Order: sequence, then structure tokens, then C-alpha cells
Amino acid sequence: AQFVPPYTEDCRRGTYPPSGPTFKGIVPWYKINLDLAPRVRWNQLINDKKVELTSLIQVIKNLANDFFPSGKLIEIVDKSLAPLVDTLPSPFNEELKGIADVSGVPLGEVMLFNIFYEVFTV
Amino acid sequence: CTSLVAEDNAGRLYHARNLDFGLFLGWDVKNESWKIPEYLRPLTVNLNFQRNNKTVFKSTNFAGYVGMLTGMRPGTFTLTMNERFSIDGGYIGIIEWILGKRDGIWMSFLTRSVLENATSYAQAKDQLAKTKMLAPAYYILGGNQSGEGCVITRSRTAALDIWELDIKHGIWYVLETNYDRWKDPLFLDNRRIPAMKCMNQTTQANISVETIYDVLSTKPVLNKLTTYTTLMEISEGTFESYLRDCPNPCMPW
Repeated sequence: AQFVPPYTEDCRRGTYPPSGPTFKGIVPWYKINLDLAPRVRWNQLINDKKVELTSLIQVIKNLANDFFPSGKLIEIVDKSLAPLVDTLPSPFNEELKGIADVSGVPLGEVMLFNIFYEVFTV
Repeated sequence: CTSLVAEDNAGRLYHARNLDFGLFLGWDVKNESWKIPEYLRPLTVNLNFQRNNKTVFKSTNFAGYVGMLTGMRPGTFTLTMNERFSIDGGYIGIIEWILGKRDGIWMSFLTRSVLENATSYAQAKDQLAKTKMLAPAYYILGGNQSGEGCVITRSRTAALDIWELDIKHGIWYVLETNYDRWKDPLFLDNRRIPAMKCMNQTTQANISVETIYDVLSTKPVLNKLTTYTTLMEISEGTFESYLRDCPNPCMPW
């Protein structure tokens, strides 16, 4: 039955510790110091993941541009979502600004990434 | 997503999740996978939030995302959030927010706020059930005492249902995918029944971090949207996360 959608397998056994084709790697640990100012507490992590974050945002922009080839949607995101950051409660507003500073990703696009889950509940 | 809280015969509480995200957001023809999970995997990190050099809470997160979807306040409670789809969805909350109606809270910010500030299972449950939000959600909460585990089904304004562990009546686990428990899941997206079948086969006597990983590794509970699996056990402070893949044949969701 595994080869017929929905590809329902017999319950797996003995898969732990993780290995094999369904395991893509361990997740690295980072420390976030809440005693630091919100604007700088994500700096180390974002420095390390700057390339990956930029790549994800670019994929999202490409998808948006597939639907709106004029580039208007991303223009709206950059112009309209950035001021919205100031309406977020502390410390989230300052943290997003810090992430935009370090990553070089426009603030509106950082905001878009952070509200993705809300947007896709429809 | 699939989240569950389970209690073993000794009263130990386990909490685990598969995070699935990125449906319909671009298909990579070459790799036969969704694009967003491919790009989210390298961004996945475990975070240890500290104050005065002491851990306040731990989380599995995406770099650049400041809200929380998965976390543990060591020794106190564990928490995951699953997406709940609704016509009265988050986009309405966002529009209200833009228009200046800002009495609700962003759902992943609420998760973080609870992890950061709530000091007991009861307090966390109360905040998750009663705080007005911008989008509907399922909150899956585990505590540190026998019987402390629940799924809170939230609309934007209220808790529609709180489904709790009830060991005396044989409910030794609660399991949530992305559908209200009183409704059948979409027939094309039924991860609930396969997951429950595997939990029932495992039995309460054999539940552990290892066997829960087995359940979350069984297709279609594991699917092409699955980015990571997190396993938590509150009494030992176990917090483990693994990046996942679902080679063919595998359901796209």
C-alpha cells in the first residue's frame, strides 16, 4: 500500500537514533542572551545564517513575482510592511530591526517572513 | 504539522512534533519537493534563551523568525503550535492590525511570550486559552505532572475546545494535526488516523522518545512538507531536533 497514495506505511520501528534517507542532519544550538538589547541579541545567529536567510527571502520574492510579474507586490511589502514593525510590541519590533540591520534584508521583507504563519491560515 | 503529548505508565510526559510548512509555495521539479521546506531546513536552529546566564526556555526555530512554534520551559511545560485553517483566518487579523485595531496578539509572539513568562502549566494554559489573537491556531501544551497535557483549539477570539489527557479513562495521549478533533480531516490529508494507529500499536507501556520518533517517521505523518522533528521529555529535560526528508514515494502534504 505504500506505493499507492497516500503512501501509508506500516508503522515504522527502530528508526531511532535517526539515520538513513529520512534524516537530513542534526539541528545546531545557539544561545540568545535576553539580557542584551533586543536589537543586538540575534546578531551572532543572523551573521551565521545571513546567506540562508537571504536565499529564503529571495525564493519568496520569486514566488510573489511569478504571481505579480510587475514586482508591485514586493514593492508594497517593502514600502507598507516596514512601517508596521513600529506597531509591534516590544521586544519584537526592535528585534526585527536588528535582524534587518545585520542580514541586509529590507525590514518589510523580514516582517513578511515573521507573519508568514498568520498569512497562510486561510 | 503533527503534534502530540503522551504519558507513559510511570507518569513521564513526552511532547513531540513534526513541523510541516510550505504547501503550494513552489514545487522543485528536479528534486520533487516543495521549495520552502528546502530553504527552511538550513535555517532551522535550536535556541537556548538565557537570562543571567540561566536558561529561561529552549526552542526549535528558524533564523530570522522571532516568534516561537516549538519550545520547552525546562521543568515546567512544553509547547507547540499547529496551523489552523479558517475562513476567519489570520489575513483578517492582519488587515485589522493595519487599520489600527490592535487588541489581538500575533500567534507566534503569544507562544514566545508564554514560554518566556508563564511559570506553570496552569498559567500557560490560561494565557493560551484566553488571549485574543490575530489568527486561529492549535496550541499543544504539556506539563510536568501526570495528566498535564492538552490541545487548545483557538479561534481568533476564544478557546473553542480544550482536549485534555485523562489517564483514568484511557486517554494517555492527545494528538493534533491541522483539523478540529470533532471533525473528520480532509480525505486527501489524513495524517491523524495513521499517527493514532501507530500510537495505539506502540501502547502506553512502550512509549518513549525512541518510539515517538518512529511514529513521526511513518508516512504520511512524515511527508514532503516536514522540515524538522522535535522530541521533548520534561522530567529529564530532553530536547532534540532533527532535520527531515521524505524520499519518494511520499505524500506532498
